[in-house]
Amino acid sequence: CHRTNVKDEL
Amino acid sequence: MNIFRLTGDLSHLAAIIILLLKIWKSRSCAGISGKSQILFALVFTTRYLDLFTSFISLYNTCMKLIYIGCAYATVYLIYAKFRATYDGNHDSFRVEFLVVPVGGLSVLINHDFSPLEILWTFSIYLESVAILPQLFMISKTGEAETITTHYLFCLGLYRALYLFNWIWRFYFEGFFDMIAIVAGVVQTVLYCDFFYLYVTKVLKGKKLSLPA
Repeated sequence: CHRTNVKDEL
Repeated sequence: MNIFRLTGDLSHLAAIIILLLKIWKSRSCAGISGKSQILFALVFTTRYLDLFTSFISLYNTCMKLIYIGCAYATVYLIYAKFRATYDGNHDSFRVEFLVVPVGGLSVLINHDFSPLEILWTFSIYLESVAILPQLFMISKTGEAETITTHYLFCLGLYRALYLFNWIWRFYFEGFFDMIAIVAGVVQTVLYCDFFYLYVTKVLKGKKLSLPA
């Protein structure tokens, strides 16, 4: 999973 | 950042501001579930701990700070400043029935068994059900002020727009996060009944009241 990407969402 | 994500964030922001202004202007929090607002404050607190560990963008940081600040301001208005107008008798949803299972689930099903990641997962799961005390309150009293329904509509619309954002990101970026998507679907589904009432009643100029 691309976990680091999700952190850019609020 | 795509159009669904941006409008989703703005819809979320609008919901938060609408609620704050409603309470501030009317000097009353009647009809508002303080429990739901405490849960949202908890959601933002546990999700945005990465403010201390990583910087993503100025937009990201500002929005997080605004969301957290507004969430605590709302809780303060309900439980301190306008406490006398808080309708605690109708706000009787047992939040431990949400927080305990959600806590357990976030320990069991997460992307990585680390404190920050578990707290992030907890916030995602909790957000999906945090509105239940508010919906429960409305079902108990059988009615909601029109401004409260605008708040709920914006809040539901925000997660629905995020679903489109995730579809977009899956097709154009090959990105998906199953935890966020499943929780987001659950969260949006919880609003469906309300969306129906909003469109059939509130948008036609009628007050939202449920049949006795």
